[in-house]
Amino acid sequence: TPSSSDVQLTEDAVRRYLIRKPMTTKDLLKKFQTKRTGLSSEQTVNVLAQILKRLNPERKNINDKMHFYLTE
Amino acid sequence: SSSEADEMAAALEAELNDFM
Repeated sequence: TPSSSDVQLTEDAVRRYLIRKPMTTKDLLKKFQTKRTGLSSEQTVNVLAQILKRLNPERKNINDKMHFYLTE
Repeated sequence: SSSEADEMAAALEAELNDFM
């Protein structure tokens, strides 16, 4: 049920994380684990992709991994 | 599992690569 999920995958939540520090796609997926949001893996990937396309965050490589970040 | 996380990350990056 929706009430069992304690984390919501929203544009606001993603923005807050990316303002705080640069994150890889894997870092973001860890923040919105399916068992915590109640979404399926496919939904999570699709929703996160849509949100990232809208936010259009800056990108930089740290330790050879692409990280997204936003500035306020 | 970490392999599922890897698969999801790969799928997400593939989606975003079309856009970037």
